Amino acid sequence: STVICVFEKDAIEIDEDLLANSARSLETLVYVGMKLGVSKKQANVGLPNLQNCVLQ
Amino acid sequence: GQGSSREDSSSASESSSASSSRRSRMKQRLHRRRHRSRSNSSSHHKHLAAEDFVGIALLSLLRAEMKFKDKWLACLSFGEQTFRTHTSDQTDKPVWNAEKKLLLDKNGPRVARISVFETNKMHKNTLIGYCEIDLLEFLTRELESDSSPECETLNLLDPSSPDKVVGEISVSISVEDPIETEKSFARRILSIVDYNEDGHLSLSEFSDLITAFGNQVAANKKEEMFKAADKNGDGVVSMDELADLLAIQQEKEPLINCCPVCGETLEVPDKLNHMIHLSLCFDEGTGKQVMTGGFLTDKQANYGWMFKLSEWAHFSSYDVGLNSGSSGSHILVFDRRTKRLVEELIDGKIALSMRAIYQSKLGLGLMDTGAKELLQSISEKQGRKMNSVESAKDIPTFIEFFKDQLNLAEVKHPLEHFKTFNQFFVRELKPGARPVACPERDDVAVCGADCRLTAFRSVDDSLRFWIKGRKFSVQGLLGKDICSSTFIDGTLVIFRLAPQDYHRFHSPVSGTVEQFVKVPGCLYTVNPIAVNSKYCNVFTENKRVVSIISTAEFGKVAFVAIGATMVGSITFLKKEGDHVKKGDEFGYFSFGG
Repeated sequence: STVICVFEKDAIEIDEDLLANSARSLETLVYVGMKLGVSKKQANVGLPNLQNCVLQ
Repeated sequence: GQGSSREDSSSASESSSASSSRRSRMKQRLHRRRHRSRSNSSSHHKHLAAEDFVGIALLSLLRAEMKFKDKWLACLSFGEQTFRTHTSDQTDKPVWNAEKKLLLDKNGPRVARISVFETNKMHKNTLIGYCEIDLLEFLTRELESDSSPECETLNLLDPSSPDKVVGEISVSISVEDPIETEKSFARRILSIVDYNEDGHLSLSEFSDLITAFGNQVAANKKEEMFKAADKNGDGVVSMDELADLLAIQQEKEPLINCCPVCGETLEVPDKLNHMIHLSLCFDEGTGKQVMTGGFLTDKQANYGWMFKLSEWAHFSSYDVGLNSGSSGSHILVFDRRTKRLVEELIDGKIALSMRAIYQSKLGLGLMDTGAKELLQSISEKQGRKMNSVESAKDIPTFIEFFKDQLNLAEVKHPLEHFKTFNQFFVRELKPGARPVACPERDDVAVCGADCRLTAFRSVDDSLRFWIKGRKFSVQGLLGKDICSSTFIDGTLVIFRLAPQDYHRFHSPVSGTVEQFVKVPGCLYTVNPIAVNSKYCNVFTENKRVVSIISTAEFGKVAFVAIGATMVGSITFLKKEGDHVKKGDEFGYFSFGG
């Protein structure tokens, strides 16, 4: 059996080690609760959202 | 009838034998081999030598006479395979009339063992009697006597006291005409690769056939071979022309390098042996044989040959030590906890079968001949079995088999708690057995299952490195109603569970469950061999349930639980509108269809 999670575009930054293994076509043995990735929303905290910026 | 008469064109008298009986042609073939052997070695053989022992034997289990009434089935074991008949009615004179073709090979097995079981729905089948037949001895005797009987009655012996006769079984053994074997082989492969069913092979159909035979010749070489085969120059290859090609080309430069059904490499340069092997494999694959088979032992004969197409074959055969020794193939996995590469063993035959079926157009063509339904039916049957009280007795064996990979200390309930195997299979773990990373931070997503994981920033990456099914798309996976444009370019994480894994899945994020959509489908294996096949689209064709979790930190997350061979039952523990916290139990997979 398999579970597939699809995240919206640019919603998550997956942990680098998982991406690196997958890019070598290598599966990673993991357990429930291990870290998968971080929300990009949070990863980008501190950066101004240019769309909301107003020239004064 | 093209092939074998050409095999030894020096013998003019043989061509006149075309109208003789099946057995006499076999005798002539054997005679030819003896003659060749004599002229080569100058030695004289009064009896059949081992090298004469080749061909297809038709062995029929006709009927038996037992000493009490019951429901009976018989198993025929030959070499590494076992085949079984259907179960008779309640009687002391069961009639099966079940026929099986067996490959007689000079280096292969000679002794066939027949076992007769009484069956009982509530208990295991019980072996009542058995007998053994030395086929070489039987057929040699037949050849030396022109009036040898087709049918023979053999005593069935008590397995615990072999001196005691517990019944009789009637069998018939004959030899298939080699010319007929070659003819039917050419007819059969033509019909399988002849996609437009016009009775001829076009160049592209011909190319697919050569590829399916494991032949890596270049495209221009294929075209050259095609032109050579197309003797009358009509632009297509007919059955006769194909048979000619197989006969002539195979002797010059082997055309058939591997069997497209079982994946076995055909190394012995013997055209007839190849055809016999392939004919038997095709018979097995298309279910045309009266007896079903493909099992290693008569114990396994209660299961279907389709087990070979799934990693779950391990499950049915954990007590025969399949995944050991040099026959094992490997799937490499990186253990994130220990930071080491580990090998997952898979039986070589299973891997080859899966490759042959899932990674070839020809193999998947076989799937269309009823195998999908068979996978469904096997899974449903297995579900019923694993929900029965009797199945609980399999739990200790399963634990022993996977002892290095199962940690019973973390299981919530003691073993006595599990009344069926399925209950054990979906076992809960003790609180804290799976610590959740950064529990207070909902912006950190976690792994949703004990599994082998692959993750890709985009679908394009997933197609480049992992999913090779040509028809894979996020829209196909999620369905039109759920799929939005942001998912189409989204990030993909694949959690693959293996038989020994903890089978509950957990939510990777915190949020609200918006909806569940059930998508019906097949139950192909989700093994990487199938996922990596360009012909097979397991993720978009398998049965699945798509759920959407709405989150504050990640937007919407699609969570797709996909069923597979044997483990096709998907249960969710949350319902629409429920709030889930990351790490919460979300559902489980269990045995069933």
